[in-house]
Amino acid sequence: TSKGSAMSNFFGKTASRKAK
Amino acid sequence: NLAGAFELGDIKALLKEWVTSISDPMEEDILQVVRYCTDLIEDKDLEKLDLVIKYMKRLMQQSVDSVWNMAFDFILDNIQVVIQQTYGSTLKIA
Repeated sequence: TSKGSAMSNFFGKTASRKAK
Repeated sequence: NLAGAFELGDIKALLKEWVTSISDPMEEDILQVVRYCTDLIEDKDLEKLDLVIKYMKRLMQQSVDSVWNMAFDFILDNIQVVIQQTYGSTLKIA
């Protein structure tokens, strides 16, 4: 997976964690 | 929704995790909370907005890091502007 800016913030990380 | 959370309980848990696990909030996260609150205003869900804001106020003003106090002031200022534009008055935060 890429490390876009959306992945480095808290809510971005949480959203991607929930999506899995 | 905020990071995939819809229910008030999930939103609160998410906000608590954010404030307690991070010492230096990122601008992107703060803006995401502002956007979430703006969506609540557009959905006319002011009851939920009121609860979310009061919960954030408790959480962030409890924090020893003054950066969280500033983050809350920033979020509230932005939300009040949107409410003022939408309803012609501001939200009273006791």
